[in-house]
Amino acid sequence: SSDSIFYFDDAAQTKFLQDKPWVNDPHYFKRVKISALALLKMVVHARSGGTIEVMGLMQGKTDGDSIIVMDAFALPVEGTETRVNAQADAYEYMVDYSTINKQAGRPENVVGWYHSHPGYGCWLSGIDVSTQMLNQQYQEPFLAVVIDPTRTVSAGKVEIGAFRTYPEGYKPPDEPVSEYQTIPLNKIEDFGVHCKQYYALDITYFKSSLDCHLLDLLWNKYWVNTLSSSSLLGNGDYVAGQISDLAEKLEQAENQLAHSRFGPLMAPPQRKKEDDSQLAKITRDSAKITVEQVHGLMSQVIKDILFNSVSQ
Amino acid sequence: SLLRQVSSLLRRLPVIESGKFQDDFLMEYNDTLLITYLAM
Amino acid sequence: EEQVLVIREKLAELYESEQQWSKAAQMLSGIDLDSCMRMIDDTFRLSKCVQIARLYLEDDDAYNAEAFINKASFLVSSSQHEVLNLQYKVCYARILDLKRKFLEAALRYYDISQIEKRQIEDEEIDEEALEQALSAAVTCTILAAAGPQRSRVLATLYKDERCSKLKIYPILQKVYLERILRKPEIDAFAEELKGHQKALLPDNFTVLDRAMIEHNLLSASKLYKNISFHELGTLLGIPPPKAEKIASRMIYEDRMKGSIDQVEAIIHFEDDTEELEQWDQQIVGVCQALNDILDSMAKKGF
Repeated sequence: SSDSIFYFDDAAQTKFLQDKPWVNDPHYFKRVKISALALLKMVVHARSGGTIEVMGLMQGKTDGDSIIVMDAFALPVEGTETRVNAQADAYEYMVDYSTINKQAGRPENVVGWYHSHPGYGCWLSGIDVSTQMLNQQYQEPFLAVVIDPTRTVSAGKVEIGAFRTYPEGYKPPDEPVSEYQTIPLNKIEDFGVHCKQYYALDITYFKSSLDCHLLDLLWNKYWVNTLSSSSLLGNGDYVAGQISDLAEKLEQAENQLAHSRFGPLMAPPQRKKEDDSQLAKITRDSAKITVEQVHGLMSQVIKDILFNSVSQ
Repeated sequence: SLLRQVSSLLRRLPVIESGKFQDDFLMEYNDTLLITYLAM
Repeated sequence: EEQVLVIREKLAELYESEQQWSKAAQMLSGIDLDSCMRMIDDTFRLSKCVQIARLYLEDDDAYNAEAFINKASFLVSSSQHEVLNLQYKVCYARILDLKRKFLEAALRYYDISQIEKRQIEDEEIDEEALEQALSAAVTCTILAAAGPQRSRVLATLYKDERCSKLKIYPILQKVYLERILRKPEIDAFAEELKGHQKALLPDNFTVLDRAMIEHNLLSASKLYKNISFHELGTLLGIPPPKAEKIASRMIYEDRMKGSIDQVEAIIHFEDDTEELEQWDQQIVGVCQALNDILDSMAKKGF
């Protein structure tokens, strides 16, 4: 039964596309189910890009208010540090790939795109929002997934987010606070301006019976890898970047506090609250960085005790 | 053959003993403690 | 000229039937392919160049064959004749092989071995031929000078599951995994080599000897922290001074990290991997060894 999710019911999908239930409810899609295969392929692709953003498409289907991602494939797109744009050649590639896929008996449609934000978290930038709004206009149902390969390594779990944009001009109801994440200073502007134009979907994962078998076989590699890896070693640059970002934010907060030194008398309580929340964020960022570092150190100490302290 | 495998495994412990490793390990340890101190 | 062409082709055919390859090639080389007296189309030119090159190559005459393959290289890009194109590729790979440009030859042999079609025009492409091309690719890669490019091609070949069925696979596996090759294995591999691959180099070593010594030296550098030249000579099966000379050249060419203490006659291998990373690698080894023990115990029913 765990494999039934992989069955593609053409008639049901066609009927769903005709009914278009998402048209009347901008918040229609609430859940995303991603297959282990698609997740692995997206993470491996994102990591292969290093600090350069990469981009790809996801194939799958819909099931009520869930979008089900069954597979993913990379696009021949030149990314840079700040943007990924599927130039014309990628469009041609997309069409060819989808056509050949169907000929090979893979009926799933393209249900979204994914790209990476190396080191600065999973959210949609201004460019991402406009790209996604365009996709939602012409290619529904369409999902935007963002992966942060750098934070994946440091946090030891996949940093991934799935989003859908609201229609132009739509005012969303007050959003429940999603899991807190650090937004670098040089991106905070872009994040702040657009974060109300989209919402995050809940992500769950699924795997087939074959996946279970293969992952069990890989178990030996997994526990060895856990014992013989060190998040402190591989992530030096990223942590240094985070600490320097933190220092900049501290400086900025300090300057603002300095300006408002006479503020307490005149500054409205709102303003004071704002400064506090800004400092609170910075404190939380610093705690987050430190906790990850301490985790890394703990694993090193455990490894030292396990493998070095044995005396002949 | 099993016992031979076990004895060769034990002979591999401790996995590393070089002075340079101790230096690098303590350096990393201190760096992390410094970050913790700064965070505090 | 027409009559001369016919006579030459006829004579060449006769020489070929008597397996006098170079004579047949010389006979065909006399055909004026650039004559303005009559129209000669490019396909005819290309077919003659390739045919002459193939005949010279039957006698391992890379020098003359190369002259005609170079002529053909201007014609092959515009040729739609798949059989001719394939023959051109094979000739080119063999010439590189004969000229001991082993890495380039390996890449071309590997490219040929990946042909998907089994029927090109009226030519049957049999598995045997493709397997030979694959095997030639492995041999040339092993004979190539050690270095990052060769490692990349070795990795490609090692991961190609077709290679695991080749007779040469055990050698490929040891070379890829950087394990030391023993004399009997090297001798068995030498049996399979062609004449030019066993030719003596100026320093009185064969290409294979040099490739194997360098490989074993690199493997030793992964195994030991340091080793005396006396021991190293024994390990490599060559006199210690020779081992020192080869080691110093490889260090100089930055194909191996290390330093030589000539007073003590010891070579110290260096590993620029960070100590903490080496630590993780050692842990992998210990965990794998533990895993193997558990697997053996499970097999024995413990």
